[in-house]
Amino acid sequence: ALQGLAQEKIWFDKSRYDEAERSFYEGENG
Amino acid sequence: MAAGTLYTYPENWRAFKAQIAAQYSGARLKIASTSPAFTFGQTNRSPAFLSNFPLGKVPAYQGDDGFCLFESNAIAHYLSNDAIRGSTPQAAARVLQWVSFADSEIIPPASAWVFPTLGIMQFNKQATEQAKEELKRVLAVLNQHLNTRTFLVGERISLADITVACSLLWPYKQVLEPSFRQPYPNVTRWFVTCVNQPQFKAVLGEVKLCEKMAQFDA
Amino acid sequence: MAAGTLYTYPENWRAFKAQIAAQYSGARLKIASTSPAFTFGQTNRSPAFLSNFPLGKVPAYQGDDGFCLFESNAIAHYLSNDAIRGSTPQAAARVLQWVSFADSEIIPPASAWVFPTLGIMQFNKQATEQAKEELKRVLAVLNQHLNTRTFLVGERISLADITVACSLLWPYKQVLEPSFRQPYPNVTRWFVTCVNQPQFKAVLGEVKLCEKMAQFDA
Repeated sequence: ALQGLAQEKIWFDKSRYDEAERSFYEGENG
Repeated sequence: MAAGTLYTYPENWRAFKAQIAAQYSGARLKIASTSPAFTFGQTNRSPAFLSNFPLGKVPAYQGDDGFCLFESNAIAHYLSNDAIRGSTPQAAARVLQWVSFADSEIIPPASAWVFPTLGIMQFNKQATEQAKEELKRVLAVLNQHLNTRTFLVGERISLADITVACSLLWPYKQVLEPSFRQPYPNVTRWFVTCVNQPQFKAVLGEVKLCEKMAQFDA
Repeated sequence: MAAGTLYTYPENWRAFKAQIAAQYSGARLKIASTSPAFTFGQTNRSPAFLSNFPLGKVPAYQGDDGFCLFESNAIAHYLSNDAIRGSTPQAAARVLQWVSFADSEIIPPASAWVFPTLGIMQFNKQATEQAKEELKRVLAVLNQHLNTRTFLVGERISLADITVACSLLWPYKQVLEPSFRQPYPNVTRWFVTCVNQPQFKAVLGEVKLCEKMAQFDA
């Protein structure tokens, strides 16, 4: 079971991307 | 009524979503998770499997009629009935909202926190601390929503509850110790209600809540 | 017929999913993306907004009847009609399969590759190279699927096409230059067909395919 879980594809970095996107578009909107 | 085979590795929380949905709808589901029916890492890399499921991912569903489906949310939805999918357009939309919420808001931080405690990922203190904060935010949103509600959508179990509960399974078993979950009593009340439903119990067995937060397992 | 307001920042590919779906269903959708109706970073942090949309994220939908919904897939689904949701249980399941596919297989590598070229994030060579490889794999799967198909599910545009096309919008505009996309002609054929549908054009305008792969924008 753990072997399967270890191979799961998880976007661990998602929050970093969300944050960058949020910051960028907030800047775009002044 | 759907009938088919679900290919997965054992104890796969993504497969649990589909299995619990099938319990509610009465869909006849064979689970292929161990040899000889299915060997993870081998069967799902075979040409035969990949011709039906090109990503080689599990869970993967093949109906007795030959209908093939991948992606756990799609399988769970297919194996559901209208009652748990949401019987009105608004209820159905709310179900999908929470399903997306589970994937986008719960799974990344839950995995980042839990995986090192299972010894399947390196420990990174900063990543773990950030994951804890994100999970706190998520639990706060759920707690507020469940303040006056027994279930996430409507007055009965839906695919929203099944999906969100399955996504919180590892956190509740592994890291959400009593002091950590204390500010979110509505979430714990809801979670315990869900996992004690006969349809959940038939798939998950007894779910024991975390008593002490697991740490990195080297 | 649904009618309401979609809160978003401008040019949000997630909002486009819902907007295009509304074009197909005839749902009446007001877009609140600029001041004074909505200022991203301000309005979505206000108590009033957070009481309806506790994550503070966009797109967020409020029906004229007060019905509130977040998560772009849920909004797009709600604003669709049965034809594009999938008119049989199997078609509907396949639509959800591709919607999940977009979120789990396309968006992570697409973001990793495209964000630095838009100046949203710092460039990381390893992350970009890995993202390119993942996107190649994804495009290969799509290319094979579209070898004998015009659309992803059935014989007409569905929410699957809308969602996957919107998730490939930035890649196709920004980085999938002719030599990179050359091995995936079916995907490009399908993408061009989609974005030239009147309902897509009404939302996206003219979509110009990448001529030269954009690089990091410092």
